[in-house]
Amino acid sequence: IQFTRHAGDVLLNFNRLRSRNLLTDVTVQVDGQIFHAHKAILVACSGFFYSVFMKPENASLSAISLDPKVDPKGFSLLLDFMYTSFLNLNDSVALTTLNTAIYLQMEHVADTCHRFIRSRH
Amino acid sequence: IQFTRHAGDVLLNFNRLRSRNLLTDVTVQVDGQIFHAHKAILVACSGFFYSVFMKPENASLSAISLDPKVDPKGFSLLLDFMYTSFLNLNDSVALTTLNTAIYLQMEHVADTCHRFIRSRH
Amino acid sequence: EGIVPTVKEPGRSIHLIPRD
Repeated sequence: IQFTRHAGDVLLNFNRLRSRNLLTDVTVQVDGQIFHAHKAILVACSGFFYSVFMKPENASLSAISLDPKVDPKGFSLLLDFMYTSFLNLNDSVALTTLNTAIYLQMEHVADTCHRFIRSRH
Repeated sequence: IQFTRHAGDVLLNFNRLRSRNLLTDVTVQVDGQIFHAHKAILVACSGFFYSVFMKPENASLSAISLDPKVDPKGFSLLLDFMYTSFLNLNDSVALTTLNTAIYLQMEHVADTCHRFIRSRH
Repeated sequence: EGIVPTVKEPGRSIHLIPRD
């Protein structure tokens, strides 16, 4: 028996845990802004975080600082995407979101950003 | 932009992490059998685990033993359900799965088990 | 702000973690 709503319900609950800062096990610092998250979600969604946290010496890292060039706005949008399935693109954020997605090795999202930008020209 | 596959893709990756025992942060002991899991998935799916891990004093528990009456077969099925959306019911496991779902406070799954049992009579 | 239409993207959203 497949519960077709299950995966979406789980993700929703994860987002609720995040908003209440429950069971979050890593803080990500981006240009001075702090984001709380669940390592497993980051690893599930991003090739960058997968390669960071799969190194045995990083497994128990509880804080990570991203390259200073990464835009916190782009990161925030992508973090929301990871936890909700929704990517809130518009003309003003599309390029920074694309660049952040490339940095985070989120190829499918980067492709979508790229197509969005092309379609808007 | 809504990525309609996203929640399922995340859950599949979580199941891959579980099968490789990566980022698992709790072991659940059931009648001598050990199961590795991600606390956040347990909390997202089970009212029982939610109430256990939401207590501040339990937040950093890394091992938990369930009541000896809980059947490891039922637990294993429900754990697989949590990580896959699929509940593999059949006549021989339906009752124990129902009882385990009640114990874990997984109401929708318990209802489904109950309807399955009734439909088989 | 007005209603922004949601575009559905049916393709894969994230990488697939390998089995091993």
